Amino acid sequence: TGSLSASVASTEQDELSQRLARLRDQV
Amino acid sequence: MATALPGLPSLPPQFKPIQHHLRTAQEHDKRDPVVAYYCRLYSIQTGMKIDSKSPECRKFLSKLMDQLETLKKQLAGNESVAQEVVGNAHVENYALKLFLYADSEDRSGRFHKNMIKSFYTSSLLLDVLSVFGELTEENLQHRKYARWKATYIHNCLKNGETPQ
Repeated sequence: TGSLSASVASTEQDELSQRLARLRDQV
Repeated sequence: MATALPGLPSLPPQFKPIQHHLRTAQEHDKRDPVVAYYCRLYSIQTGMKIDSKSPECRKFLSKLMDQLETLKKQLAGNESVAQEVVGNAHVENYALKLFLYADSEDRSGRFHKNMIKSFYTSSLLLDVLSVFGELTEENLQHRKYARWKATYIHNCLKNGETPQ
């Protein structure tokens, strides 16, 4: 369960990073 | 104590370092939306570095990102948002204008809340410039001086002393 929640957190973190990059036209 | 920021969940305690930048963003939503936009951009970038893993921080950052995306759409066509190099100049000019106003009041011996706030806000906006890259030595010095002056004059007025 611990590794599953860590994986979910990591995915959401990536999503935020991607949204930030899109916002700044860095993708 | 949680700080109420309209449209956002309660500020997680970890995000106290960006509290004043977010407040400055709100204060500039109507006055200067470009400044408001970059204050939020700085806040989200800094917030992600502080904590983007805990559920309360992720929730907060996600809502803040929603605000930023909406703001960018509203400001479509504004070259200070479309081109960050133009945005950099805009925020830097704004910060220095505040700094020069406060400095002029200081040198004229006019000490009041508005000049303290101008010194402090200019220091916050100089923080915001870090989204564009490393601060110049001049901006680092201005930031340090503005923050020190704001604290010093605030304390003098609070204690009924005349700043030197």
